[in-house]
Amino acid sequence: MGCFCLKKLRHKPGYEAPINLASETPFTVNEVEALYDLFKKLSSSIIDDGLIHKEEFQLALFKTSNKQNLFADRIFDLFDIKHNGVIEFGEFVRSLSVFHPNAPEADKIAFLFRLYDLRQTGCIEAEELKEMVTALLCENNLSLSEDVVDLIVEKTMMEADTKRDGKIDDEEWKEFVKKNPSIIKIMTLSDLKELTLAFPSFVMNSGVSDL
Amino acid sequence: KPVSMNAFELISRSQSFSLDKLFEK
Repeated sequence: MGCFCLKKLRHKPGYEAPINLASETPFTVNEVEALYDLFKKLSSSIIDDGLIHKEEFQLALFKTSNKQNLFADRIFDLFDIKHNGVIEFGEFVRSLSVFHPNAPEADKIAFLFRLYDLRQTGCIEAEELKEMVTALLCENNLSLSEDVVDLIVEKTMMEADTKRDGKIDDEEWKEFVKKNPSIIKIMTLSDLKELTLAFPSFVMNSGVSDL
Repeated sequence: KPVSMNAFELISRSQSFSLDKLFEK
């Protein structure tokens, strides 16, 4: 009589069932499992503990784990929904789902607002805007005089801060995005639509088929 | 011509903000 071993698939802490994540997001079960392949790769690049640490996130984005980048830091903080300093699998999938081409536009607009609200005051202030423009210039090795940076910030506030109270609130932000739709293009990642093509290794391992 | 753009356009056009690299092999 033959003998076989049933090896139970063990997942790291923070793992969530793809079927649950697929029911909450625009991803199919197959795509969530493909994202798990990507997550495993990212979360084991420095410490193999099934969690994405900030250094691992930076390593994936910049090929170095010690590059300071304001926007990457903000994205990491928003992905870290539980605010415990790491990104778990469920957080990774839920956060990335906002970048899916089929995700609701309102979610993309709200996510970007939170990203730019550096101090989480519920508004984007002129000072935060200046900080972001200065950081972006610095991170791209560009230099503009402070006067020019002030002009850019002033011009933006003139356009967006329609209540003239020195800050952009949620309502003003939505109106501003309506007039400048190109600014939310960065909230869509086309790669998320063809995930199982990007990670074909998964299809070999999966018993699930969306086709 | 950065002054003709608003700050959010500048940010969105820069490479500072791109998650595409997460998907690079």
